[in-house]
Amino acid sequence: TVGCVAVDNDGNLASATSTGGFVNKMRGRIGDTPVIGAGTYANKLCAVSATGRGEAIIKGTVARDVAALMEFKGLSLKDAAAYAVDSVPKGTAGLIAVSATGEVTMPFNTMGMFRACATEDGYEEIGIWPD
Amino acid sequence: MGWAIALHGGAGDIPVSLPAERRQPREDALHYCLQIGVEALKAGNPVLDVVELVVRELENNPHFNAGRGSVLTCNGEVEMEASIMDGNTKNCGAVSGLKTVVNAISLARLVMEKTPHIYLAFDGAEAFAREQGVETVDSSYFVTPENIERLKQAKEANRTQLDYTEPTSKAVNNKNLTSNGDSQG
Repeated sequence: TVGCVAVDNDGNLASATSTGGFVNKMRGRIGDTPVIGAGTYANKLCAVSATGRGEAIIKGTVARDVAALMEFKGLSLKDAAAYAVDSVPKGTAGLIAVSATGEVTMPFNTMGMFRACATEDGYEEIGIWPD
Repeated sequence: MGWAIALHGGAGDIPVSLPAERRQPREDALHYCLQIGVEALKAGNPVLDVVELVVRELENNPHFNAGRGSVLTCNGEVEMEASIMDGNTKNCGAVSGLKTVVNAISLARLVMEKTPHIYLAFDGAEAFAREQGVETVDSSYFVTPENIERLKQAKEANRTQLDYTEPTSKAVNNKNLTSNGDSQG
């Protein structure tokens, strides 16, 4: 699975995700990627793209949960994303997210996640495993 | 407030011992795609264009499980899916079951912008791709030797695999299976 989330200087947000699914899946299987709110979501607060085991991400409505936790519980992007990822079984999910104010977070509960980010203030990160 | 961008190339049981020849091309691609996205943001491109642009690049890279490099179904075929969403409007588009579309993410955007729907799948999505004139190819374009081998191993173990599960012998695969049927690599 691959994905990208971005926010511009005016706070406009967008999210995109694409995948081949997983090896040896049944024909006709649909994963989280095209299910809006599961593996992909964006509103005026944040943009999220998830990766991992689609069935777990769908059941956890992971991407939408990040936005909902920010909207209804007032959590920061980082806390909301961490909560959403911790809410699904270990080893099944990771996500990238940005907020309208330019925050970035990339939590995962798998062994690793290929990931990268950059912000206007010069921060840049490329990683695979936990720090 | 300022611009920011993040991208991923999949999560899973990526061993710390991942050989450099498998790690480095992916790290290089992440770096390349990040720079493309950063430059697009700095140039003032619409944010929806930026995420589509970056995902297209990732789809075109055979080292990632999307587009070229997509993993295989139990029948040895690709069935690709993608979605895109605009935060301001909550407009969105999604596609599933694609076998010939080079960039699924761009077709998802066309679903968002050119139809009254948000999700097209399988034959309908393929037909829509042809109506819109997006680039299509023979499905063999998407199949890599590595993914043929991964399917063979998954079939031998009678299991599905998440992204980046390390190729292992049948015996080791069986030893590492979890209760939900995922090989942990």
